[in-house]
Amino acid sequence: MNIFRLAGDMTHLFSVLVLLLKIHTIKSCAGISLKTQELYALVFTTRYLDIFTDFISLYNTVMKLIFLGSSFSIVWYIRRHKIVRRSYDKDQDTFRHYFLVIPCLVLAVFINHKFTFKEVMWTFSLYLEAVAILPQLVLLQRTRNIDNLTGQYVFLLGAYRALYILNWIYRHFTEPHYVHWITWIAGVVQTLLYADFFYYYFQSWKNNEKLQLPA
Amino acid sequence: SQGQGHKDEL
Repeated sequence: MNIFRLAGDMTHLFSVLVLLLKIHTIKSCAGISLKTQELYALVFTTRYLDIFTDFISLYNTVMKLIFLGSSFSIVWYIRRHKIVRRSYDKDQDTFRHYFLVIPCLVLAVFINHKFTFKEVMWTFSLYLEAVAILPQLVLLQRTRNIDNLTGQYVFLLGAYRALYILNWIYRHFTEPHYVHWITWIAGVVQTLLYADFFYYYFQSWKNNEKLQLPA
Repeated sequence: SQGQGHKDEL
């Protein structure tokens, strides 16, 4: 464990807590894409298949349970909670899941480190996580008004993977033959997808004006 | 093994 990875995990944890806090306190999911949240629940499910078979550390297991629990409870809130669901904008959140799930699944079957079910599922979760934010970014561009919490949520989500890239660079130099190009490429693609959001986020923060994404 | 390298990450 190095500082970059710890910072990345804490940023990731904080992003899901910010979202849960927003939904739980103001009982609203305005501006939040249910599609993206469902994709994240799928990412964590396929990523943590080994949660009960391979024990790595208490920290690792606890964090996996938190990410699984928070992503499914966010989906539950938006789908089932009688007040929150009213603020879900299903007419705008129309991104098709399978446009992302199918290509990632096909890619994982053909490009992986080992052709076993768990390894293919794990690789699938890496590819899917890289693109899971797309429905959310599309929704933000459609609805145009981004409230602070949603903006912070997306920013923290992008920042966590950028910190993971620093972690991979650090591990590359400190650990022998630590090269996993699939993880690196998926992580870089994921961070690049946030790049334009980061640009507009910093512009709005610097000019101290409301965050607006170009249509 | 190859795959092992990342399994300690989240």
